[in-house]
Amino acid sequence: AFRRSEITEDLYEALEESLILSDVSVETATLLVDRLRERVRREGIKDVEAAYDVLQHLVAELLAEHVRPLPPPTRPPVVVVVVGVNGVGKTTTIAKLAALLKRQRHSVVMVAADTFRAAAIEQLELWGQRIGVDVVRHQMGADPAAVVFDAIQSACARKVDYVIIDTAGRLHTKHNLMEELRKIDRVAQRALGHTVDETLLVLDATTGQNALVQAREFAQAVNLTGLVLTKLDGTAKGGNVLSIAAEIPISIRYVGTGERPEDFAPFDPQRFARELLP
Amino acid sequence: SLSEKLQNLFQQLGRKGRLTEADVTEAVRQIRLALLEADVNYRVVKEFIARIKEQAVGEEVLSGLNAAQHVVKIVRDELQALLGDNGGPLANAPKPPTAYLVVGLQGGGKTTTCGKLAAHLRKGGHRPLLVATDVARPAAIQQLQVVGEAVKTPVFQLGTRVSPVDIVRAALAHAREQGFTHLIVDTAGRLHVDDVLMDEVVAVRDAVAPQEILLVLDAMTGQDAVNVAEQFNARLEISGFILTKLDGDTRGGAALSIRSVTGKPIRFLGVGEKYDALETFHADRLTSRIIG
Ligand SMILES: Nc1nc2c(ncn2[C@@H]2O[C@H](COP(=O)(O)OP(=O)(O)OP(=O)(O)O)[C@@H](O)[C@H]2O)c(=O)[nH]1
Ligand SMILES: Nc1nc2c(ncn2[C@@H]2O[C@H](COP(=O)(O)OP(=O)(O)OP(=O)(O)O)[C@@H](O)[C@H]2O)c(=O)[nH]1
Ligand SMILES: [Mg+2]
Ligand SMILES: [Mg+2]
Repeated sequence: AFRRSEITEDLYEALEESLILSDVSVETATLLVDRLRERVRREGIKDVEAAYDVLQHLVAELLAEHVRPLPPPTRPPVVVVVVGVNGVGKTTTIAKLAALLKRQRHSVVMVAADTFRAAAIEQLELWGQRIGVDVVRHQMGADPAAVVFDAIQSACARKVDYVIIDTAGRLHTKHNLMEELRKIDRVAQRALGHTVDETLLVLDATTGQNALVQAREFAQAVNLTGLVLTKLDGTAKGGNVLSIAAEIPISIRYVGTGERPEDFAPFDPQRFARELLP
Repeated sequence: SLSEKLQNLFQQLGRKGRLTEADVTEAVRQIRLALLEADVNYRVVKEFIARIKEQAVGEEVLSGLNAAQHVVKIVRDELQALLGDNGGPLANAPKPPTAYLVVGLQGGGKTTTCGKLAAHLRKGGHRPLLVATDVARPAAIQQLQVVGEAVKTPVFQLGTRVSPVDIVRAALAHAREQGFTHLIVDTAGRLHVDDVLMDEVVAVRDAVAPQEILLVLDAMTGQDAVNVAEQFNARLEISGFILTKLDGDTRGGAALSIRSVTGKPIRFLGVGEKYDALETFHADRLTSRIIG
């Protein structure tokens, strides 16, 4: 916390620094501090602690409208496609989500549609065994869209509540890989008879300003509806989601706080704001 | 680009003469913004622009365009000097086998990079052995085995019920008796703030006495890069960094942050998922990328 006794320009600069150090973009940090300045002036705030609380409030406010749980299985299967760049935690997040949904008494199936990366299918299969959830898979090198089509058809027949689809990590700069993602989306739609219920972007909290670029690019390729922020158990604060929330109509669903299935929780803006400005 | 922004800024400077403090202040603000947007650490930026300011004030310029060029050159030169060189080729032990320890946060690209290092060593006529010490991540050993096959390199593993320290000791003995020249030790991803796992990797280092301890870091890492670099370096005394996923469009400012807080060189850059996608670090290319 801050040890200054009164609200000076120094304090505003320190708060802006704190936000930027948490990976909030310069633009969003400036916006937040300007809003704080305005509130301090308008409400005649004299106390540093109070100003601090207001800033936390402003951060939580920015995120509040972006919090919404996953859709319920009113017309099963709810199909969730999980996407994102390499190594952010997609596969692990899928296992966590599947475990959570299973605890809530839903039927769940995971789909190994990363048919490219070394031992990606085995990784998801091991998770499936560990948490007691079935995994649909083909062989390595198979067309991911074919795996998806297959899995959705079978889930429709078996009336499974949730189908969670793992895809290969891909950089948004790779045109052919983004095309592949569009194809997966189209094929899923064809198998389902309607658009996919949820496309979940997984973001690493340690990522800096490229996170906004990732969100923008993935939102261009597919209809992004949700976001999961992982690795918040490190020292990175994930401030990169603020600019995303300000720009893209997306719900921040969950946070990942470790490598075990239980290290997973619904996104809480108040808590996030508190952790952002310790 | 920064260059264009500075040109617009100095357009009013139609006269020639020396750059004043006032001339430089706004330029420095643009430079600061560009570096923060590139993920360079806030405090590293602060020190950096103080030096730029020092060098830019009093510079003799011929025109507005010339002023912009001067300032950009000062920034480039300073950035390139700070990034430094790549620390030379990978070190070798006085007698084989040489061990390289590959460490870093979860998902940074260690396992893939181990494959790239194996391919790199084989090209140099060496006989590397990959060592699987990630006993935590599901199918990590299988992943390294698939990698090993792709780069025609054997993988030493003792399953997931043996400790990393015991695995690496056995690997060392195996390498000696089988005549492998290099051990590439892949480790589990870990947080710099996880004491148990940091203690574990220190123990692995002590068991294998590596010639290189390479911290693999995702190039899109933001402000947190300094914390990670500082902690890993403090506990392990790393010999350098490998920055991965530079085939993306992240500016890579983390490179400046990690080099400046540890003084350790960036050795290689990962530029793709294939095993030949490893480049030796060169400051000039990364400099252009960071400046944007
Ligand atoms: N500390 C921590 N580690 C995590 C978290 N989520 C995932 N990981 C770890 O991050 C690493 C990468 O996770 P994966 O699930 O394989 O990531 P991915 O996005 O599927 O990777 P690719 O498929 O290769 O693109 C693993 O070591 C995970 O255990 C988290 O919330 N906290
Ligand atoms: N595009 C790109 N992808 C990379 C690069 N290096 C690694 N990857 C990908 O990043 C993801 C994670 O790589 P891994 O090698 O599993 O990372 P790791 O550090 O071993 O992960 P943990 O063992 O879970 O900590 C995989 O999808 C890799 O293919 C790179 O330079 N460029
Ligand atoms: Mg995966
Ligand atoms: Mg690994």
